[in-house]
Amino acid sequence: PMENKPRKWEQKQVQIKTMEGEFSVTMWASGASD
Amino acid sequence: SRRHTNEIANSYDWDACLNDTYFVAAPVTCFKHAPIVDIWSNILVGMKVEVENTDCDNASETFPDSFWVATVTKIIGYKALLRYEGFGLNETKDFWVSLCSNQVHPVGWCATRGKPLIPPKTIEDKYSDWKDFLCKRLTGARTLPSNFASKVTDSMKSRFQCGLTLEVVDKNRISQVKVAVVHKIIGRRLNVKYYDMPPEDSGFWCHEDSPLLHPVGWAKKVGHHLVAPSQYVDRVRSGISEDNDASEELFTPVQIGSNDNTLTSGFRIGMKLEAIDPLNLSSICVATVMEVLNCGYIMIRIDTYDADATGGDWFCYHVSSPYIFPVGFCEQHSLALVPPKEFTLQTFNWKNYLSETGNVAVSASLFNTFVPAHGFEEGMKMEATDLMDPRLVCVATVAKMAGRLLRVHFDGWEEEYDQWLDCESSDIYPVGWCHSVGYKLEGPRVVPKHT
Repeated sequence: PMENKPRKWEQKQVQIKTMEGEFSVTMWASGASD
Repeated sequence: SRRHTNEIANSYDWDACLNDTYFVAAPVTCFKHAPIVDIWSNILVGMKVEVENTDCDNASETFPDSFWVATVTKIIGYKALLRYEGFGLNETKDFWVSLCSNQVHPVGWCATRGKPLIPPKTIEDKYSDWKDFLCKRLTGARTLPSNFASKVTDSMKSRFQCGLTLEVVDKNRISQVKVAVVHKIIGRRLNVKYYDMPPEDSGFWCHEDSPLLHPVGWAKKVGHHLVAPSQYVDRVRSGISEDNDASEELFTPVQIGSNDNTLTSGFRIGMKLEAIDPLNLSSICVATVMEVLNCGYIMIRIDTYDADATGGDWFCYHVSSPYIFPVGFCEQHSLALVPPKEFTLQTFNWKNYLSETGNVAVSASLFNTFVPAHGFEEGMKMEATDLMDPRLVCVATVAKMAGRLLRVHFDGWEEEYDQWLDCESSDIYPVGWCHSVGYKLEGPRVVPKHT
């Protein structure tokens, strides 16, 4: 059943662009490799 | 104002109800056939997304559209309540978006397109260093997968394509199937036109998983009555296929049938059962097995009506159908069974009826009695097809449950329009489905006040 499907959370570097400049943060993204 | 894509004229918008404390929608995970249901458990309150920032000055030439980060604070059906980062506990600018749309993006989406994040005007002076603020708020937080948009697109793709030929239950005579062609597809719902339909007829709508659809050659294989051009009948008889034939690979097991004929070995002509009336889905009726077909199908007749001597009132159910029940099902679930024509609720009794008429009930062991943990509860809102006019998808509520059946009530309409539907029916959808796929949603009926 869907409810029992393990959640795959992967840590990933995410690029952010603001008017002051760009930087990257580490976030968790789900199901990316499903 | 927020940009909406694919707005449809006069389509009902749930947004006004979503902030009501007592509004409960069936979660997306209840609908096995719904788009992105396979990844829905990974979409959570607290997630960060990038979304259009509508709290800004008029668009500049450099950046015609402005985006900012928001947090998901509530999820109802496909709808999510978002709050722009930086608003703290201030809920005044919260807004609803559809998660199954191109309105929301994973964090990082803007940077890949060279778009800078621009803070909403209301809070632009709240922090002096937005870079530092975002870094702190986003580090360690959850967001959508980077392939989210393609997951959404893929999950909405139909297995079928326009122009394919298939066999479909005749909407005007349910005891026969007719050759038809897929004319239009929206949200995996097919609009089919029977081969002999006049061009002005708007055709017949049903979901691609509907048990009313079958592959080319199905009627011949199972022994069902078919209405088709003689050329079609000849080529199917000769086993000749054409490029536009919808073949078995496109269909579900219930649409194809099983090669195991032992499935129907306990069914005999004249046996009695209880069944949903295919022409009045609010009724569960006394019914009779009229014919046993191949591949696990039976033809039944609802005993409530005068018999049609031509057999035009017979209807084909697969023996695994959730819409046929053993004798006693209604009593077990405290539901009113619609008796045969010559009886009333008070005068009908299964035991006496079977002994007086010399009929036998179909063995209870031959029915599909499995009740999945579906998650539906009474009072939950959803979008549901009006199967008496299946072009319409309407605002509806789960009124009652019996085993795996849901009694679906169409908001604003009398109970006589209710429909018993299986919990896994492809004719029910989560709140926000119509908007997501670009299909018109019919709102609750509003009765004009008498003057």
